Amino acid sequence: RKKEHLASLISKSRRKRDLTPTGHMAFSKKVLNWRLIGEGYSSQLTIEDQRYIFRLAFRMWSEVSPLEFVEDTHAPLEDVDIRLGFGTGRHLGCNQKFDGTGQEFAHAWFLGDIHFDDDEHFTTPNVGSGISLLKVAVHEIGHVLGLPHIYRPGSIMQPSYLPQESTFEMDWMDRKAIQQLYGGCKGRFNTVFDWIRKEKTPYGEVVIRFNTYFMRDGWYWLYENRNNRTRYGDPVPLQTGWHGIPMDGVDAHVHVWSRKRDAVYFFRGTQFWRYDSENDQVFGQDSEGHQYPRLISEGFPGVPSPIDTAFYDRRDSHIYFFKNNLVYAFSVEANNLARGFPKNIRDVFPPVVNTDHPDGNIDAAYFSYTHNAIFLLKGIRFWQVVGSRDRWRRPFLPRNGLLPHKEVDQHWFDICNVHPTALKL
Amino acid sequence: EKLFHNRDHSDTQTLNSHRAQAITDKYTAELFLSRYGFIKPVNWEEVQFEESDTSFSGDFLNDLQATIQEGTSGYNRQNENQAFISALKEFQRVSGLPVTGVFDEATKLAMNKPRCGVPDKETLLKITSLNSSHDSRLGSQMGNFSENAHQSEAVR
Repeated sequence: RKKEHLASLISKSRRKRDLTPTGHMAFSKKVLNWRLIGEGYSSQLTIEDQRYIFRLAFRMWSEVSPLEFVEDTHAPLEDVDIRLGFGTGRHLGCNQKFDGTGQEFAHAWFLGDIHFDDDEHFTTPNVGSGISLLKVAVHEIGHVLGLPHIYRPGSIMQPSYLPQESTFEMDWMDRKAIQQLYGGCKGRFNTVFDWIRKEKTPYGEVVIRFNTYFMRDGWYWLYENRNNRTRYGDPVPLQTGWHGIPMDGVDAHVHVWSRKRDAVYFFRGTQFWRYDSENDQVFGQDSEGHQYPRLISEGFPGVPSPIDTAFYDRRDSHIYFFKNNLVYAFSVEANNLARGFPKNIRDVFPPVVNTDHPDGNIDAAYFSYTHNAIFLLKGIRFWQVVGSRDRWRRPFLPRNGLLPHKEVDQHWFDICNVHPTALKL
Repeated sequence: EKLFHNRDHSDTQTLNSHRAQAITDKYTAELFLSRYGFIKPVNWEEVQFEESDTSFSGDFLNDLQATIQEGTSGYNRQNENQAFISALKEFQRVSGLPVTGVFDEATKLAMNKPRCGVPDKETLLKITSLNSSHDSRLGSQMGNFSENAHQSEAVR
């Protein structure tokens, strides 16, 4: 009776399972809580290790899906969405006995219970022998989220355990499988940019490299264009990788890069910082004697603040600042606004399709070296700016015209939030 | 912590030595195939709430033994064997093994690997729970029946 009562309680918060080969969407909410139940601690690992590994396992699903997971050690048990515990033989009131060392190492129930056979030799990540608790936990959480066994080499949802590869991660197909159930990761960004830096090869040559970054509030992702995904383990807090810029986020990034100048700026509110790429931190004072942060009105006379976003156009050596529905073209050489600016955004970036235009309040203006194109991002959409090659092929296209919008998550993949409590693992 | 009775905990090792029963012959292979839904899809949802000692408890052996013993007539046993072979082939197929239909060494090895306890083959939601009318249930039975008929033709 107790179990049925619990089941009816929980099943109210769960979608009915309509099993399909690709699985079923098990939860209708996006933030789920979990707990390692007190009567289910393992006798092989410290409790802290167990909780750390589960926190990491949930975070790995969060990094590739719109779901967020938070550990909850206080709510009544029936309010906990996913309950994890270890046991041996007949365990934790479960109908399916464990079989001892070997063979079955864990199972998951669709109502959110995950049991681990403590007769198995579970180990912490990256320990050669034994069974990786992290890998098993990610697999079983996949079941609770609604994924069935998937017989594809490389899938984390394969029924049999494959000894831990050194860097176990979720591959493309597993990401798409969970996104097929819960959708892609959508959301607006504060700024997007390619960070250019010079590196010396082992032969002493100087090469130019770039990496793509997406920033949202106080965290960021490095986007690996060649792999169509974010870096494993992202997002991370801003201050981890960008020393000295405001911890809770920036409005814009601008890289002025010409024959005479190479300066990286971050903008926030009425101020801006210059970034020292060599030493990976903001300048306190730069070689021209400027102290930072500085006022935008001082560094860029005629430009209002705060701004929505900005980017540097190497074609005409102007910085384009965006605020509401106006664009301010700033000449770096003349150190003042270009003639005739500010202008309405539709005049500077006219729509190719008249009804398809962001009409101002741009979140991010991004020149991508990967695509050799400028993108204007607003909300979950982006518009690509017509480039010279486009106009060479289709001369009727307007200069700096905006092509019809597309969805950000269909062009840059798996840029997913994690719960703030899981941000610093 | 591991249960022990001796002052020096020397008995935890023996307690710990409870090993999963290895899959060594057709009989235990049949257990495995049945447990993970290769012989007949498992309604995993219900297992969680059925009273204890259901088909997945330790008495699983007796239950299956009873089932196998029931099938005394040649017709049943032949049918059973056919079901076993097609289940074995399905397991070999999804495991990326040569589909021989024989309980060979490679299959035995794969069955004894550490694995997740969630069945590989789960039933869809029972038709009855989706449609209340009786005839649709009959329909689904007829469906199953026609499927079995096909199998018995194969046997015949």
